[in-house]
Order: sequence, then C-alpha cells, then structure tokens
Amino acid sequence: SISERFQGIFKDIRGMGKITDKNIQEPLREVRKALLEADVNYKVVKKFMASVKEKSLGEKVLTSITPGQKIVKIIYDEMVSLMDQEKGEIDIKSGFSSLMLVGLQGSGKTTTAGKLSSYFKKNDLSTMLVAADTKRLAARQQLKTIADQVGSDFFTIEDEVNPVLIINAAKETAQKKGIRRLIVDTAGRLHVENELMEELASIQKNLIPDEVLFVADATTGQDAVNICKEFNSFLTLSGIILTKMDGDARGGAAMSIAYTTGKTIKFVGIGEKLGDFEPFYPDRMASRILG
Amino acid sequence: ILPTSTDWEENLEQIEEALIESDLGVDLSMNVLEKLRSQLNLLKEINNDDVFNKMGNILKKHLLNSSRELKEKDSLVVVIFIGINGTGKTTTLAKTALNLLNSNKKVMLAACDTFRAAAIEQISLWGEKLNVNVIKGNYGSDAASIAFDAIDSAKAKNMDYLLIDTAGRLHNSKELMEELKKIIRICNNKIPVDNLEKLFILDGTTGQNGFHQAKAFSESVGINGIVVTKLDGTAKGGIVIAIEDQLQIPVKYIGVGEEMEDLIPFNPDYFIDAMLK
Ligand SMILES: Nc1nc2c(ncn2[C@@H]2O[C@H](COP(=O)(O)OP(=O)(O)OP(=O)(O)O)[C@@H](O)[C@H]2O)c(=O)[nH]1
Ligand SMILES: Nc1nc2c(ncn2[C@@H]2O[C@H](COP(=O)(O)OP(=O)(O)OP(=O)(O)O)[C@@H](O)[C@H]2O)c(=O)[nH]1
Ligand SMILES: [Mg+2]
Ligand SMILES: [Mg+2]
Repeated sequence: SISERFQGIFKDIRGMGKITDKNIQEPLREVRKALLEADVNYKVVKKFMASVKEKSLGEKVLTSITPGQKIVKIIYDEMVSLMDQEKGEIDIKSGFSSLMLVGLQGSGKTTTAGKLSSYFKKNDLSTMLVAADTKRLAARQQLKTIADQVGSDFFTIEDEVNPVLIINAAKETAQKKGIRRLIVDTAGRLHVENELMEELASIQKNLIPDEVLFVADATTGQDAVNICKEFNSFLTLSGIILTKMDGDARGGAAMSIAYTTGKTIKFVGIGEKLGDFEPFYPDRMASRILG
Repeated sequence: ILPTSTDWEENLEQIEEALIESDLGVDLSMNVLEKLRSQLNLLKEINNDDVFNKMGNILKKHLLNSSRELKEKDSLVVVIFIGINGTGKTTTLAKTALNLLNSNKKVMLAACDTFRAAAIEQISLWGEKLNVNVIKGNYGSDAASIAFDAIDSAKAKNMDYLLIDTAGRLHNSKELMEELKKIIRICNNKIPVDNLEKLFILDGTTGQNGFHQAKAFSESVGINGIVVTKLDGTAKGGIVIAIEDQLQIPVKYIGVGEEMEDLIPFNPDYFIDAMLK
C-alpha cells in the first residue's frame, strides 16, 4: 500500500522535523504514479499535486510519525474533502420530485433507475419509472421488467420517438395518480453527439427535474474529464452515481469527475440486483484510489 | 501531439501527457518516452515530423504482427462474445453477424444471456433485423445448455457461424467466471477446439482496469481476439497496446457506433495515428 511504500522512502528523513522542497519530491512522485495508475486524469493529478505540495511545504512533522506518513495523510485528507462536496442526500421527504438519469452508453442508467425506485420504495415513496430511451432495442421492455421486479409504476408511449413527449405525459399521469417520485431513464449517448446532448438539455428544460444524475462507470479511464465536462455544460447536473464498484477498478474517475464538476457523488452501484446500491463514502473511495 | 516548445524536456512532458491521457498507462508511457528520448538524443536537429514518426514507430513495435481475422474453417465456427457488463457484447455480435452475412456466410445466433432484463428480447430483435435465426430458452435457464442446443441446431442447419451472446460479468466474480468456463467447456465438447473463437469485448473508455479484465478472462478461459467498442467517442483506447504487448492477444475489430454497420477491422497504423493526434 502507499503508506507502506512511504515508510521506506522516509526512513532517511525521519526526525528531520519538517517537510521541505527536497524531501517532498520522491513521495509526490510516488503518489502521482499511484493516482495515474488508478485512472485519475493527468491534468487533475497535476493540479491536485501542486496544491498538495503548497499545503505540505513547511508543515512540521511530529517525531512520532514520519514525514512520509504526514504527506500521505495530507493527500488522503485532500482527496476526501474533494469528493465530499456539500451534503448530497436524495430527497425522501417532499411530496413530489422527479429525477433524470443521463450518461454514456452502457454505464448502468436503466439498472440504476430500478435501484433508485427500490430505494424510494423502502422509504415508503410510490415511484413511476419512465422509459424515455426510444432508441435502444428492447429498452422499454428492460425497464418494464425492472419496474415489475420493484413493484413500481411504469410509463412509456410505445411508438413515440420523442422522449420529451413521453416524459410530459408521464409527469401528468404521475401527478394525477399522486405518485411521489418520477424517475426518467434516458438513452445512452456520447458527449460529442451535439444533437443528442441538446435533446437532453431540452428534456431538462421541459421537466425541470429535481435531480439530474450523471451515471458513470467506475472503470472509466482518462476520458472521464472530457465526458463529464460536456454533460455538465449541456445540463445542470445535481449529482453523480458511480456504477460497477463491485469490480476491482481503482476508480480514479471518481476523483476526476468530482474535481471537474464539483458535484457530489451520491450513490454507488455494487452489483446487478436492485439492492446493490449504497451511499458514496469519500473516505473509502480515497483509500481505494490510493491503493 | 505537436511539440510546441523549443525546450525539448517540456515537449517530452507534453508527449508524456498525451500518452497517459490515451490510457496507455504510466509504465508503458515512461518506457516509450525513454526510447524516444534516446532516439532524439542521436539527432543533431529535431523537427516535429521526426518526433511524430519516431513515436509512431516505437508504439507500433508494441503491437502484434499476428492475424487480425476472425477464424474461418470448413466446418461450423462458434464465436462467443464475452466481457464486462455494458461493454457492447450484444451489439458487437449483431455487427459481426452483418459482416459475415455480407461475406455470404450462413449465420445463426444464440441467446445465452439468460439473466439480464430483456437480454433475450434485445438479441431476438437483432435477429429479426438481420433475418437470422436466434436459439433461445427461458430466463433463468442454464446458459451452457442453450449453447449446447444452439450448436446442435447450427450443425443441423449447416451454418458457417454460430454467434453466442453471453451475460456481462465481472472478472472478479468467481461464480460468474465459473459459469463462463462451463459454457466454454460445452462448446469445446461439441466442436474442434480450434473452431471456437473467444472474443473479449472491451469498452474503449476503460482505463487501466481493461488490462486486468483481459488478463483475468484470458487466464480463466483464454481469449483469441478483442473488439474495442465505443471508439467513436473521445477515448483513445491506449490500454490495448499494453494488452497486445504483454498478453499477446490481438485486437481484431473496433466498434465505432451503435448501428450494425459500425464495426471495422482494427488497423494498427490508423489506431496509432489517431492516438497521436
Ligand atoms: N456488476 C455490476 N453491473 C452493473 C451495475 N450497474 C449496472 N450493471 C450492469 O451493466 C450492464 C449495463 O447496464 P444498463 O442499465 O443496461 O446500462 P445503460 O446505461 O442503461 O445502457 P444504455 O441504455 O445502453 O446506455 C447490465 O448488464 C447491468 O446489469 C453495477 O453496479 N455492478
Ligand atoms: N457509441 C457506441 N455505442 C456502442 C458501441 N457498441 C455498443 N454501444 C452501445 O452500448 C450500449 C450497451 O451495448 P450492449 O450491446 O447492450 O452491451 P452488452 O455488453 O451486451 O451489455 P450487457 O449484456 O448488459 O453486459 C448500447 O447502448 C449500445 O448501443 C459502439 O461501438 N459505439
Ligand atoms: Mg439503458
Ligand atoms: Mg448483452
């Protein structure tokens, strides 16, 4: 682990009592390598390390710990605070609220829609799942199957290609029925497909959802910055959901996305079943990324 | 990547940045950069074309020289699509079917994802679009037994290719990797081992974990080839260079869109050029 590696590097500057420009070089290089290997974006790592260096220089080191341990602690704390944005709870109190899920193809939006629905149900909130992916083969059937598994309401318009029309009708129906949570699943799309990104923007403009959740795959590499930058510019994201965290990806994308968007990661997906869903813990994520 | 400075250390840092941002990985990027540095040190004068060409040649040396064709035999070839959840297996299977049909091959599909919601409906719709038969069973039924029946049916109907769709799975799920081994065992019992093409489908946006995925699938069931999907985005897919270099598995095709036509043969030269842009 990083901490163990640092014991070695700092054996020779133990008892020096202060972090200096000279003794900080090696540990910063080591951590930089660890972050890049964990898929944190290159530019994010560069800026992050620069600010860590600034914070660490001149810091006094107690003789009970090594400077290496002190630096790693500073880095860990900085990572935790970076990913620990303002409290990002998903509202389980208000009468009615709507949520829309967006992201790249295959990131886990449809499955996550089901998990959110199940989460609301556990909190005694009736939900409606809206199938607004009018492109992918059997997308409506996929969400319908999931809705039946959860026991939630389901809405779509079979031959309608315009998601805005489906969503408008869904909202009207949900409010008439007194349903408390409207969850809109959208088609996966590339951040560079302008027309499709505009379509999402117009969905947001129409629905005015309380949550616009960017669903991202934890295995995403360097491209995470490009992707979330575009989604964050076409839309007003309210939060992030990181999926496939049950894999063994280090998940550096979490740090890249938090750094780039400033938005909170609210939940993580930890499996394919409806219950495989838990709150995001920045401290656990920081340890996982550092390795 | 065009060096912008007259200070070569600064240029090399920019090149390192571009390589790492392509998901090439730290170790390979440093290795490649060292080779470039020592080649440039031998030059009296360095111009941008030199750097571009040298960089390209160094990277190409890390790619394989092997065949990138799908297996072709006189008897049934089974192509099985495997990989992590959501990477594009089902879509890539449909694209592969179209390619084969366009080469006048007789093709049949098998719906061996019996788990995920609407997986069977999804591949059935592809079958309709392609006008090919899809062998399927009930949700929850044993994937290996569907494969068994599908191979019998494909042989009986004199098919050239049977394409098998499998459920997405994480390589660190012991149970799911055991299920995959069982499917492969069944296939190997029914056709010559050399007639089975195991295609690993890798999402082009994946970072370093892509290497670990390929390694795990390779150690578990063996992989004959890789298809990298979603390269129509901005990800460069650099992790495949590490995969080819260290695991010796060739990338055969790349996915560049969601339609059935969006599958093209992997071209190392184009790939490296796109990476260095
Ligand atoms: N292991 C694991 N698999 C997941 C997780 N979330 C989703 N999946 C799987 O990932 C695959 C893709 O999930 P989908 O929900 O279809 O993804 P999507 O974003 O809706 O895909 P598109 O609509 O095509 O863009 C499926 O096999 C899911 O079961 C997770 O947290 N862990
Ligand atoms: N842009 C783009 N999208 C792709 C490509 N290949 C697949 N997709 C999309 O990625 C999403 C997932 O594709 P699937 O074929 O369902 O993936 P899968 O691996 O079978 O998913 P699971 O069976 O759930 O594990 C779909 O929305 C596809 O349209 C590609 O090359 N480019
Ligand atoms: Mg979906
Ligand atoms: Mg599939």
